[in-house]
Amino acid sequence: YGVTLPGWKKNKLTYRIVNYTPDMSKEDVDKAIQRAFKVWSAVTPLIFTRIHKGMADIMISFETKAHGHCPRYFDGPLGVLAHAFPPGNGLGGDVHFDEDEKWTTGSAGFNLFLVAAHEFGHALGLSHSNDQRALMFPNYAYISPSEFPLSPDDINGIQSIYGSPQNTPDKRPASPNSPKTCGSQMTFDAITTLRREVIFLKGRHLWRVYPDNSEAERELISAFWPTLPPAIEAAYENLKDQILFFKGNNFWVISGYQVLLGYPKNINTLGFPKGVKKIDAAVCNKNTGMTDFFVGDKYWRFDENSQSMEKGYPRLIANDFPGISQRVDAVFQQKGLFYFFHGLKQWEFDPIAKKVIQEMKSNSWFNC
Amino acid sequence: LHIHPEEDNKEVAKLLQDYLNKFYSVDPDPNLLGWKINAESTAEKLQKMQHFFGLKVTGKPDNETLEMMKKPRCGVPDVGL
Repeated sequence: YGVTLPGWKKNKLTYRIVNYTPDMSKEDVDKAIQRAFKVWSAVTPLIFTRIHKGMADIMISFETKAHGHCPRYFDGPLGVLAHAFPPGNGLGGDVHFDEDEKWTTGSAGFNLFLVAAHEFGHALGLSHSNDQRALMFPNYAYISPSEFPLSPDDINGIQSIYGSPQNTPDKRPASPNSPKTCGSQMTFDAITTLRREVIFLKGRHLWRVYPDNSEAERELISAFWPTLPPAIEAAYENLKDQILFFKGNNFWVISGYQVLLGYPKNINTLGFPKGVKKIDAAVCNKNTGMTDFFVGDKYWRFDENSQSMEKGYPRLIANDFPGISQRVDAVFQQKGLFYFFHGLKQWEFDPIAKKVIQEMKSNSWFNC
Repeated sequence: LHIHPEEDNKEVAKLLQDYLNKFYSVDPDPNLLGWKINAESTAEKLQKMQHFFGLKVTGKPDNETLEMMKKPRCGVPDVGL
């Protein structure tokens, strides 16, 4: 991270939305701006109050090309999206968005909440970070709004100026058993075992669950494996105490905390045909030494001992796993049984009897 | 600065110059106005940019560098605040 000191000399700051973009409703703009300030107040003692007239510390407006007394100008669609000035009087702390961009609440165009959160980082005294996972990295990158957008680098940076929230409970997203994890919207990108633990992956985070007791820990994936990207798509534990992670047509092999050298490799080195662009889910059956890779409505079987793909695959999932009829988001094995996940549900499957034993909610492992 | 002959077109040169001027030109410190500001060469600014983004530091506008420059981004400079 980088800082532009000294930052604001007070913790109570005001902001004013001077004008609006026609791309979004006023309510959506207000909400995006408010949420973007909450990102920073969650990890600092700062308090943001909106005012509707007069001079605020942070004046927010939508502008085009050369605008007012601003020494920087915008460049039309794409290119520069927005800019902001470090804490200070006058222009200091002000934030300008390029009205020639398409501002949205979702993933199309540019998400106003995400860009605003970045620009407010500048308005509070952060400069750009060269950590590609940081919100303060210069280039725009869309992440799901349900994800908390700050990386450890961002948090360390802003707390180096203002410290952490004063004697208030840590406002960062609470422990994994908070309503968020136990909320009704809990879906997962990938799940794997790791010795006695089960690791659930979603976005930039992972939860380590110890099935034999109610404990579960939530962490950033980058805290364990900094070189792994977020939004991993499949993961499994092989027979050699290693975990394999998959995203797109790349995969990484992890032993302990180490990503093995030479990774990521392309999945066609495992024997997948070129047409396979990504893996939905994977699980190694410890009893047979065979790993099943699920892609769409089909699956491949890989022999971990000979390290080669079995002949006669792919086969239809529905034929060999009766009752598993939806695309597989994630799957893992626990005490001989398979647990298939799709959306908010999971199915406990007996691979010997080849039948579904029960259907459960996806977050049943979180002691909700 | 050696721009590859086949790519030696105005567009690449403009993209490069605009980008480096916007994000890698250290604003002259007003207190030093009396001194000759050591204007960094384009190649030096380019190396700084490549280093910041974790690209191969060649000082030359290779494709990977040009692709990075085309990505939508924040207008705040990466250096010299």
